[in-house]
Amino acid sequence: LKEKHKILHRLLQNSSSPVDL
Amino acid sequence: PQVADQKTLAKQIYEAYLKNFNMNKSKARTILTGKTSTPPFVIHDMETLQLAEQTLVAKMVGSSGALLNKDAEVRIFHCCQCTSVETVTELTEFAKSVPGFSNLDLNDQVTLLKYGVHEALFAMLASCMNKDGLLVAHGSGFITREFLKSLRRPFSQMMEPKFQFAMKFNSLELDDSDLALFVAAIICCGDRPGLVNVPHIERMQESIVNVLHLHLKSNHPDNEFLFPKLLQKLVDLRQLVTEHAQLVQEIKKTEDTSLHPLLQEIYRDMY
Repeated sequence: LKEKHKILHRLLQNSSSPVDL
Repeated sequence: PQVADQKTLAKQIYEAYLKNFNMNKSKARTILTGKTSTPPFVIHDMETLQLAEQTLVAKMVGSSGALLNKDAEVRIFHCCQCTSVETVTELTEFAKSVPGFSNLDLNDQVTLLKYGVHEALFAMLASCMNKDGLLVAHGSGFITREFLKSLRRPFSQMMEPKFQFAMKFNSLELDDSDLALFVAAIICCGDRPGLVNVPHIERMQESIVNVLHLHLKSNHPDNEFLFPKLLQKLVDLRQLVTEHAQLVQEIKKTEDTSLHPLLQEIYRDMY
């Protein structure tokens, strides 16, 4: 599941990495 | 001691809500009731939309040159996606501040967010809506419901169900302290598909729902049916998200537009 949701996973692990709009 | 624990949990969740969300009901109502020095810029036709794009949402529209030649509907859809992505990031941080959430299995954290973020998003969107329109661009703009309805199909069908939900939801007159617990209850939900450690999440859900019940009793002593009414809203939100996900899939198939990678992840194999 983590593999299919890389961005959600990254947000959960690291709050300081913003998502590009 | 149990009541003291419940009050602490309610306070922690409310503080996390105030800290993590850029917009809240109190701020939105101040703007919507004209109590700010600068009123929001009203977007009600193609001309005012273009003006707003050059000023209020220049960063969103300008971020991709590919949008320049697209029609208004596609540009609005893109801005909606940007706002959704921002709110999903805020919701993730909020979830991490809910006691117990970060101790869950990481796959379960992903699942709870995948299924919960849109329900939470539409519940919070109601705070930014009145019967005539919706606050946009962090409260600096107001797009009218009539203008959104006048867009071509299928884009015209995007917001109207959210307005209909919001008008009923807003009649419950919740404040931010109630909404904080309601959003936490949406996220910590034990019956999302594919959860691994259901009992753990059910225990979290039970404490949050109990705290919500207790909080509503003290915050709305004259409205004894508020708690069951809110539980019904959880069901309505699930339906709203199912219909929204179907519409997004239709737009993706039939329109010349792209879907943000974060939203793609969330919608893929959802319902």
